[in-house]
Amino acid sequence: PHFIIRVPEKEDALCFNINEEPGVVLNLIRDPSTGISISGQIIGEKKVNVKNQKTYFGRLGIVNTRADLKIEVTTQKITLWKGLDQTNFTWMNTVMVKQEGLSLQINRKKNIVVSIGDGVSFVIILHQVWKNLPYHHDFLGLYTVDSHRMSVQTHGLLGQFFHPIDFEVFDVRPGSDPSKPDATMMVKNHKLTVTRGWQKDYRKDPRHGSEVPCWFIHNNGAGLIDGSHTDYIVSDIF
Amino acid sequence: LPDTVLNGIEVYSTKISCKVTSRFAHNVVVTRAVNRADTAKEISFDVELPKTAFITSFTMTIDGVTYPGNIKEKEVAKKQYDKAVSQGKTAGLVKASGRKLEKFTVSVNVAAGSKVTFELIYEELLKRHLGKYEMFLKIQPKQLINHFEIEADIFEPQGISSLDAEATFMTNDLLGVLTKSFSGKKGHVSFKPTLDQQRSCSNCTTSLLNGDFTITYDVNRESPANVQIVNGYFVHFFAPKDLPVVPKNVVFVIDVSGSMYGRKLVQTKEALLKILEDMKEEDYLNFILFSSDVTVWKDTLIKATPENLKEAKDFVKNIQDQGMTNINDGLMRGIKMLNEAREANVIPKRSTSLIIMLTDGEANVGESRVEKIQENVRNAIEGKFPLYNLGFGYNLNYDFLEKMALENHGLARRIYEDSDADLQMQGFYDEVANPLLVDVEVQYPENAIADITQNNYQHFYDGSEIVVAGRLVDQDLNSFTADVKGQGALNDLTFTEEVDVKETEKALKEQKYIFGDFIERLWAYLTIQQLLEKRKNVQGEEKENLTAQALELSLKYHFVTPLTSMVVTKPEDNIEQEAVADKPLEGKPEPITSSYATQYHHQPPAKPYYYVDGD
Repeated sequence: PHFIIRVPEKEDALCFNINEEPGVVLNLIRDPSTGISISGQIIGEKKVNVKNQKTYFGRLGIVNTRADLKIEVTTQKITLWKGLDQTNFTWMNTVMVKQEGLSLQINRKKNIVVSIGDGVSFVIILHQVWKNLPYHHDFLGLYTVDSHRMSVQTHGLLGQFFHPIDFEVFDVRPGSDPSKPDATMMVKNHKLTVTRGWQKDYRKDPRHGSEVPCWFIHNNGAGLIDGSHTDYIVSDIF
Repeated sequence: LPDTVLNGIEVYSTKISCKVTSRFAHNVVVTRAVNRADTAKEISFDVELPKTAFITSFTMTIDGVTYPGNIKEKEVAKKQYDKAVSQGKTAGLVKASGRKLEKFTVSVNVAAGSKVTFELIYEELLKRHLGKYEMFLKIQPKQLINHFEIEADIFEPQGISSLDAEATFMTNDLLGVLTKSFSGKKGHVSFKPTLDQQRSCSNCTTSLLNGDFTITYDVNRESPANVQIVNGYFVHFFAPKDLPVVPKNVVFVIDVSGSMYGRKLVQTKEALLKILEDMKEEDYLNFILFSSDVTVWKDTLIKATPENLKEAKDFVKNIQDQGMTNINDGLMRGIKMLNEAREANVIPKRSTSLIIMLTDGEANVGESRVEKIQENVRNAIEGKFPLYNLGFGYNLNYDFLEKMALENHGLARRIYEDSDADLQMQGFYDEVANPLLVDVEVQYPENAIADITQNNYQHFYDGSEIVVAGRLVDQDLNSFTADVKGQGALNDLTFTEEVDVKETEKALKEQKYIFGDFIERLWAYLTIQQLLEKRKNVQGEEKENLTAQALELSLKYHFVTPLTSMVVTKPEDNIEQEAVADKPLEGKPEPITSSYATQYHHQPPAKPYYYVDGD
C-alpha cells in the first residue's frame, strides 16, 4: 500500500510504500489517550507468482477501547461490535448508524465515514475493480479527517504524522526517470535520497483519483518513519 | 368408460398457473370437463384459496357460451341475491375452510354431451414469514384427470436465493414429475403427474392427489431495500439482515379460567415452557394469570437469567385452571407492570415491550363490557407498545380481540383447537420474538409520492418484510430518495435508497414475466387490506370514508373483498340462477353445532367438550 502524508506547513506532501507479504497486519494509528487505534491487513493481487506484486489494504480494523467499540471493514462487509453484540452491513447499504460516541455513514459501494467521539473522522473508500480482471481485486483506502483532534501521544505508521513534521529538500537533480527528479531530504536527523513523484488521492473521485505531487521516500519509508516498518507489524486487526 | 369418467363426468384437464412477480401472486385455475352421460348432470368446481387472497375473476363457459362473474358492491349484490333467495335459486359460493383457506364452490347442470370450462383467478401479496414467502395450494381433485398440471413462474428483481416445492401427498414416483429450478431472477415449479401416477393404487380409479402443495422461496438480500416502479406506481420492500435483536420485555397475560381445563391448558403450558427455553438472557418477562381474579408470577418484570427461567418453568408447570374470565384486570395489570418498569428504568433503555394475551372465552367477570375494556386498555397503553391477542378456539369474541389488538399496534391470531395448538402458539411467539428495529418509519419526498400505504411500523421482526407501495405524482420524475429510520438494539439507523425512476422502470419492463400493471394491483391490494383493517378501529364518518375508499378500489380493481360480492349467473334448465361469492370473515366462523358453557363457578366440566364447526 502507498501512504501520502500532507504537510500543510510546507504546502507539500511526503509519500512512501510499505511492501509486505499479504496477510500482514500493520498498525496505522494508535492513540492511547483517546483509546482509538486502526490497523490494516495487506492483500496481494489475485495471481500469486507475479514479480513486484502490488499490495493493498483489504481489511481495516478500528477500535475504540473507551467505548468498547470495534469496526471491521473488508471489501465485502462492514461489521460493528459494541461489546459482544454485532451488527453487519454490506457495501450494498446506504445507511447512517448513530450510537453513543459513534456515527457511521455507509455510502453504497463508495465509502464509509466513521466519526468517533467529538470529531475525529476517518473515511474508508472502497476501490472496486472489474471482477474479471486477472490480477487486481477490490481494496480499501483510509483517510483521516481532523487528525488534530487526536492526542499528541498518537503513533503508528500514519498516526506519527499527525504531529507537525519538519523536513528540508535540497540538491534537486535529475533522476533515473527524467520526469521524476531526485533530491536530498533532511528529516528526523536523517539524510535521505528522495524522488519527486505523484500519488493518487481517491477521496473525491474513487475511480480516477486526483494526483498529489509528493516526495517519495524509498525503502518502506526508511528514515522518515520512526524505527523500521516491521516495528509496525501486529498480530491481529484488533 | 375410461377411468377418467366418474358418474358420467370426464375431467379433461385442470391447470393451476401461478405467476408471481415481486411477491404479488396471480393464480389462474382452469378446469375443463364434459358430460359423457346421456342425461343432464351436475358438474361442480371447487377451489380452496388462501384467506389472504382476493378473487378477481370467475368465468364458466358452457358449450361456447361464457357466463362471467360480476363483482358488485355487497349491498347491490345482496339485493339481487335476496330476490333470488326468495325464489329459492341461490347459493353462497365461498366459505371458510380450515385455518388458512376459504373454499370457492360452484356447480352447474350440464346437458348430455356438453362441455364446460371453469376459470377462477385470484391474487395475493405473499407475506414474508420466518424468512420465506409461501404459496399454498390445496389439491383435491375428485377424480382422475387426463391432464393435471401446476405451473408456477416466479420473477423477483432482487434475484431468488432459494426455492422449494413440496406436497403432503408426494411419493417417490410423483417426485419424478415435480421440477423446481431457479436462476438469477427467475424461478420455476412444475408438477404434471400422468393419469397412472394420479391413481391411489395401481388399479384404483381414485386420486392420490389429496393434500397441500406448498411453494416456498426467498430473495437475495445484499441490499436491505429494493424499490420497483412500473407505470407510475412503486413498491418498496425493506428487510435488513444481520442486525442484533432488540431486547424485549414480554408480559404473558394468560386466561386460566375453567374453560381452559384439560387439553387447552396442557397445550398452553407446553407452549410457554418451550417459549421459555427460547428466551434470551437480555429479555425481561412476567406471567399474569387471570380467571375470576388476577395472579402474578412476580410483582415486577424479571430478567431472563437461567435461574429465573428455571423458576418460571416451575411456575408454568403448576398453573391450574379455575373460575371465570376477567380479561380487563389481567390486561390492566400487565400494562401497568410494563409502564412502571419503563418509568423506573428497570428494563434496558434500548429495549421494546409487548404483551401477549391468550384467552379462550369472553369477559364475564369484573369489567365485561367490551367497549369499556378496549377503552381502558387503549388509555393505559397510549400507543407505547403493542398488544397481541391470541384467541384460543371459537368460543370467544374474536372481533373484540382483533379490534383491541389493532388499536394497540398489535394483531390478533386465532389458535385452532387441534393437536398442534402448542406449536401454533410457539409459532406466533417466534414471529415476534426477534425485533430487529423499533419505531420504523419509511419516508419519501412529500411532493414526489402520493397514496402511500402504511409507512410506519412499531417493529421490524427478523424474517419478515416491510412493504410500502404508492404512486409517483410526477410522471417525469428522474429520481427520488427513500429513507427508512428505525432504532436498533445498539444504535439508531437510517437506511437510504436512491431510486433512479427511469432505470428501475426500464429494467422491469424488459422482463417478459411481468403481467402489466402488477405494481398498481399490488398497491391496490395492500391499500384495500390496510383500509379494511383501519376501518375496524374507527366509527362514524371516518369509518364511512374508509369504507368508501376501500369499496371504490375493490370495484375498480375487481377484487372480492369483504365489501364486494361476485354474482355468478348460472343457466339451470333454461332459467338463470344466481349465486354469490362473498369473502368470509375471520371473526364470524361457521355456526358451531354444540353449545358451550362459559360461566360456572369453581366447577369445571366433568369431561372436556368436543365440537365440530363448519370447517
